[in-house]
Amino acid sequence: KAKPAQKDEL
Amino acid sequence: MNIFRLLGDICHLVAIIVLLLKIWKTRSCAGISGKSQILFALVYTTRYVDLFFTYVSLYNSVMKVIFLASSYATLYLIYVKFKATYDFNHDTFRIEFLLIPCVILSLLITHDYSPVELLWTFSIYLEAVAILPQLFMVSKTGEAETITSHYLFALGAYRALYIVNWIYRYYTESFIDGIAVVAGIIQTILYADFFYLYITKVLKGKDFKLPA
Repeated sequence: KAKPAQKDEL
Repeated sequence: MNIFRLLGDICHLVAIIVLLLKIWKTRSCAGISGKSQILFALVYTTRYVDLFFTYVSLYNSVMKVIFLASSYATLYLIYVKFKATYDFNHDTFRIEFLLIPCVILSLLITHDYSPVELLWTFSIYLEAVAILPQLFMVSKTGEAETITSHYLFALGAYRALYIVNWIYRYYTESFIDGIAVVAGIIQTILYADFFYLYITKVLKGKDFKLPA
């Protein structure tokens, strides 16, 4: 389960 | 975006606004740890460096600006405008004992070694422990103003809701970021005894006092 390339959380 | 993360961000925003209003209205930062606020400003500064060159959404950018602006405004109120009311005798936590381990840990455990990623990792570790000077100060004074306890509750609730958001995203988007999750759990656990006192005392209309 990867983490997304872009950080979309604050 | 999901409801848990949105509620978490709202709790976070409420916490920051409550703190600013408390200091502004009472014209006093008594009982507030300036050191924790320094750490929070550092957390947002290191985490939102990408504000200027990556655009995620209007919401994301607006919230980052609000968090950055409000954290520096809080520092200004504590260390400049209402400096006379700053309780430096009780705000004595050695923040270098938090900063140095966070720097070391972010070099040991990080997703990659690009500057932005390292700063992000550092900000995640630092945020987990940034409240310690404040909790330490409350334990030294043995009490907190009710408004300060609301601030702490909202701040603790924000990351607790983020944990629910991560569980939700794990099952719906196969998204998981181990560093953020572990740090977020530690951060929430640090509030545990405060949550207990808040719910058993403040919500019953009593003052927030630590058992002597």
